[in-house]
Amino acid sequence: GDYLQTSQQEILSSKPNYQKVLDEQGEVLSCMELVLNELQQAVKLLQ
Amino acid sequence: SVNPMAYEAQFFGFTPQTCMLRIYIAFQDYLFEMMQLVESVILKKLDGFPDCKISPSEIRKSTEKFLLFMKEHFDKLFSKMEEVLLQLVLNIPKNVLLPEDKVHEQYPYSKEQFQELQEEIQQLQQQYKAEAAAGQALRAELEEQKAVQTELEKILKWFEGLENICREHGTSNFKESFAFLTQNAKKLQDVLKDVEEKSR
Amino acid sequence: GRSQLFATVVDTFLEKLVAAGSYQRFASCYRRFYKLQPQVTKSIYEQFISQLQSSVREEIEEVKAEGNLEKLFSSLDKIVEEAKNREEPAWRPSGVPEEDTGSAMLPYLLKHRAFLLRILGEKQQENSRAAEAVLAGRGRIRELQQLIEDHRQAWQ
Repeated sequence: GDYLQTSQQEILSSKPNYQKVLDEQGEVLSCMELVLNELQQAVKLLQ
Repeated sequence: SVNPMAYEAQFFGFTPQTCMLRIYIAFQDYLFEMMQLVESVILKKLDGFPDCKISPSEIRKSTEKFLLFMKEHFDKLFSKMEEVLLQLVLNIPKNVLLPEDKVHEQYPYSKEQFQELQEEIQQLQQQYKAEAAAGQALRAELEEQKAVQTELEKILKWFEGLENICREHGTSNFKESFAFLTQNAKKLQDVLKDVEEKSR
Repeated sequence: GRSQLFATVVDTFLEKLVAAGSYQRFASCYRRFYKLQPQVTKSIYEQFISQLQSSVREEIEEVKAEGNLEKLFSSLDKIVEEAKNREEPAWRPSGVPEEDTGSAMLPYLLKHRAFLLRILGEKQQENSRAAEAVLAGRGRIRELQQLIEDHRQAWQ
């Protein structure tokens, strides 16, 4: 909180949650796993 | 009212009055010592004249008489000397500023202005500390960003890798190929159905 | 100069003291002895005066040496000469140490303030550059997130 009264207080107080950004990528990869599984099953069925 | 001559004491390292007192006591002591010596010499000389009727007490009275006279004049003369020395020699005139005090005239700040300056300095120090902390926080975020960017770029590269594999195996547009495959499978099913009906 | 004046004043004092304690006065106090031994009286008196004068002068020299007065007198004469065109009274210590040390501290405080202003400005500039890099980094991360999302949506 010391730096909140500085020349960069706006930037510092709007820092994104980088952990959340990385956690979201976990969701993306889980989603891709599902999509590829579905595709694989569909292609097997078609075959 | 006694003038303590503090400014003179600052310059000389002693108060002028103390100096004069020391001199006075020393001079007075010498006068007494000399008179004692004179008396003892006279008494010694008188020992050489056993028939003379001058007694030691008479000599003592003479010594005291002369000493009293000398002391009176001594005090008067010393007082005058002291006055002259304190006024003209061991003094600093009112318009004179000692070199070590020049700063007081160069920077005439009032008590309030001085306090304001001190507060301003304190504030600047706090501001600097805050800016230093902000700088550290910004640099820490840059390091975090590097790590996050690396991870995101890895994931992006993975997608690109996946798409490259599809392209290498002849499927540049997976959606179209899949649609085509589905269509063909359906056609095949229809043909098979046809053939089965006709053979029945 | 003060040194000369000091010597003159002491010499005058001695002269007048010797004049007051004249031989006539000495002899009149020791009248009977003077009548008995006039020559001896004269001799004793002369030695007394001589010894007194040399003791006084020695004491003055000692005081001058101990207090380094010659140098101080010369220095003070110079300082007084430099201030001869000044009529108004000069600054004197107020007797309140807090106030007096305050004004002696002033040049250092002013220097310190100037120094703080300078380094604060430099720090703020440095932070401004770092902030630009941070904003650029945030932008890049948003870009990457969007690209990944686009790919995901396309696959989905």
